[in-house]
Amino acid sequence: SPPKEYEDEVTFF
Amino acid sequence: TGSPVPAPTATLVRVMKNANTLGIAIEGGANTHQPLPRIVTIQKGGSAHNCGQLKVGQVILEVNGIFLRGREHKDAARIIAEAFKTKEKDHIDFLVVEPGL
Repeated sequence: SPPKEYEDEVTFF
Repeated sequence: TGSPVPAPTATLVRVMKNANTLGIAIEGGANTHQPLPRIVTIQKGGSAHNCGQLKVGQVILEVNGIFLRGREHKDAARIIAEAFKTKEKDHIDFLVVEPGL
C-alpha cells in the first residue's frame, strides 16, 4: 500500500 | 436508447475564470490510493461553483488537454494552479469522470 503521508494530501485552489 | 451506460463517461467541463479563486480542493495523485486527483470540495463563489458543472467526487483526467495520470499530487496541483493563473486563457477545460457509475 502507498505511504501513509500521501493519503490525506489535499490542495485548495 | 435509454440503456444504462456501463462504463464511466468522461465529460469536458469548461470553467470560466470569473472569480478570484477557482474554488476547488483536490486529493490524490500517483502513488496514492486515489491515483487520479479527485474533487473533494467546491466552494461557493469560486469559478468552479459558478460554472455549475463540476461536482464533488468527480475525478480529473485532464486539465487543458494535459493528462494527469501518473502525476503525483503536487505535480497535478501545480498544473491546475498554473492553468488558473495563466492569462493566456480566460477558462480552464477539465475532463472529468464520475467514478462508480
